[in-house]
Amino acid sequence: MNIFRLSGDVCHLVAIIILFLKIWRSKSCAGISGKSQLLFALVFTTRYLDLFTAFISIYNTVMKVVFLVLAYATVSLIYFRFRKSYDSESDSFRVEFLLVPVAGLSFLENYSFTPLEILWTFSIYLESVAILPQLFMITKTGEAESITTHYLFFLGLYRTLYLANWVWRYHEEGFFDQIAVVSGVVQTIFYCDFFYLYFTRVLRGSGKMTLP
Amino acid sequence: EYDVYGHDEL
Repeated sequence: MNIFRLSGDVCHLVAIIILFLKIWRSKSCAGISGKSQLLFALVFTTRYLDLFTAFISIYNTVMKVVFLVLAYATVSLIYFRFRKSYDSESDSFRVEFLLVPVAGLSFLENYSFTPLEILWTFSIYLESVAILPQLFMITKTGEAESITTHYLFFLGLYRTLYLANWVWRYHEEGFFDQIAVVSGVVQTIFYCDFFYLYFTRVLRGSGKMTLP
Repeated sequence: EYDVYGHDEL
């Protein structure tokens, strides 16, 4: 454990809690892509199956369980409890365009051709693109509430900090997880445009982030 | 060192 990884995990947790509380307190999931949240729930489910096969640390186990619970709680808020506020018309990204290539790639490029490893690889690839329905939705509607942009900021910051973690681990431990690193770079690139808008519009202005 | 039986990162 190093400071980059710990702060990355904290940012990830903060992002998920921000989104959950935003929906819970406003009793509305307007502007939130249910598809992205479903994909994240799928990411956690397929990645954390090793909860049943390997014990790494109490921290690792607790965080995995918390992420899983919060992911499914968020999905259930969007699709059940506050379904009336869900804007399914704007959430029109075709997720099969992500799922099919990601599934194919995880069969082709993995560390070990076993069910658990393929699912882990699938989760890493899927995570790198899971935010696209949300970004697509913002592009389509042309705006996002500032609380939604804070969520995206922390979510983007999390994988960016993991990049620093991987550099650190490579130098300190000789540890290099090629699949995670390449996917993490791809994932971070998707946030670059958003980061720019976040700093120039949300933090300097107030209220919603509107696109030009 | 890669361990196929578990991943220590989240």
